[in-house]
Formats: sequence, structure tokens, C-alpha cells
Amino acid sequence: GATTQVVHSAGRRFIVSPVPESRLKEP
Amino acid sequence: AEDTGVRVELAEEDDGRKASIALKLWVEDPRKLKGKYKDAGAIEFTFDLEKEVPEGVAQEMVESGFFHESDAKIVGKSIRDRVALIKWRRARTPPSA
Repeated sequence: GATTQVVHSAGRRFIVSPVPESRLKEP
Repeated sequence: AEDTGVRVELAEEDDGRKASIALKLWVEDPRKLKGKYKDAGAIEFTFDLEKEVPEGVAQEMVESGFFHESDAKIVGKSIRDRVALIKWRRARTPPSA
């Protein structure tokens, strides 16, 4: 899946990727 | 650990040596959050076990737009619980020489 990167002003890097459906709880 | 609706796991295997570890966080149950949550996905980040505090990272996530201000506490707690578990495991199983 596509990943995006967000860099906070303090320098920390957050890498965001889709969560596999199997890891999500049933609604 | 308490079910906060926010899941935090190791993003890589812990070798028990590095102070800086990779963690992955995602929302399992958005109903447990106070603020409106925009589903961004799993957020991977590095955390320094010696220098950083979970609440500080949670605040950075709020500032980066992942969570609402009112959920900083629950996100911080979720990270804190996982970090405590990692530290506990490390204390029990010291790295081999």
C-alpha cells in the first residue's frame, strides 16, 4: 500500500501506511 | 494493558540493545477517542527509551494532525503501556554478550 511521510517541526518522522484489515476490530 | 482503542506494537524485532526502537501505532476502536478521528492508517515512528516520554510523542502526533488535542492523553497512555512492557521484557531477558 501507499505510504506517506509526515515530519514534525521537532524533527520526528512519522511514516503512515494502511492498516491491514485483519488488524482492525469488528465494528 | 488497558484497552484504550489505540494499539501500539513494535515495528521491528527488539534486539534488547538499542535505546531507539521503532513502534507502530493505529486506532483499533475510534469510538474510544474523544475527538473526531480521521483514519490515517498505521503511524510508524522511532522512540528513544532513555530520553523520550510517551506523552511528548503523543503531543507531536496531535500537532502533526493525526489526533485531536483531547486524545493526546489516551495516545500517550497507549505508548506508555507498550514502552513499559518493552522495558519490562528487557529487564527480564538481558541481551547475550
